[in-house]
Formats: sequence, structure tokens, C-alpha cells
Amino acid sequence: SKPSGPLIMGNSVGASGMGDMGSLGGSGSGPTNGLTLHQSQVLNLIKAYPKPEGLSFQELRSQLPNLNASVIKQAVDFLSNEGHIYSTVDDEHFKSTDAE
Amino acid sequence: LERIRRNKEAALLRLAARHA
Repeated sequence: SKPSGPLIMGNSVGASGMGDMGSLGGSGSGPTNGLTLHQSQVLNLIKAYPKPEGLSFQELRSQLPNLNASVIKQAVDFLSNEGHIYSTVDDEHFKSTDAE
Repeated sequence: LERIRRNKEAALLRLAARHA
């Protein structure tokens, strides 16, 4: 008395779901405010750093061992350019302007 | 340390400009 037969396949779902990538370029729903992942990681570390002289580039590197130096440097340059961070005692120490 | 303060002010100005 079982309803035999391949009447219900259920695998037609997704056949038309491709190519729907329109969410790029919207306002975005991620945790970043227009920053890349690396940039926001760097910014968060600098924000979280308690010392008044700011976080050094060396420490940034050791905190982000999976990123190479040039990526970190780019993130720092970007954040500095945007006004999120600024250099302190020298060009390798940074503090955040966002910290309230 | 005057340099630091100027850097900070410059950064804050940049930040403000971005949000304006």
C-alpha cells in the first residue's frame, strides 16, 4: 500500500538558483563598515590595545601570524588614510581614533 | 609628543571628512 513511484523527486530545487550574486555592493550586513576583513582585524587589535603609545607594527604582525607584512601594512595605510588610526611615537606605532 | 597630537587631530579630521 506504499505510494511507490518516483513522483516526488525533490531535486529540482536549485536548478534556477545560480547566478544570484546581487548582494555584493549593497550596504552589506557584515561586521565591517566598508573595511576588508584584514583591515577590520587590524583596526580591532589597535582599538583593543591599552597602552598610550599604541600598537606597534611588530606586535600587529605577531597578533596576526596568518597575514603577511605587506597585507598588514596595506591595512594600516588604509586605516590611517581613512582616519581610523594614526601613528604615534613613530611610524610603526598606531592608535585608534575610534576608541571612545 | 606634539607630533602625536597633531597626527591624532589630522586623523580625526580625516575621519570626520569620511563621515561628512
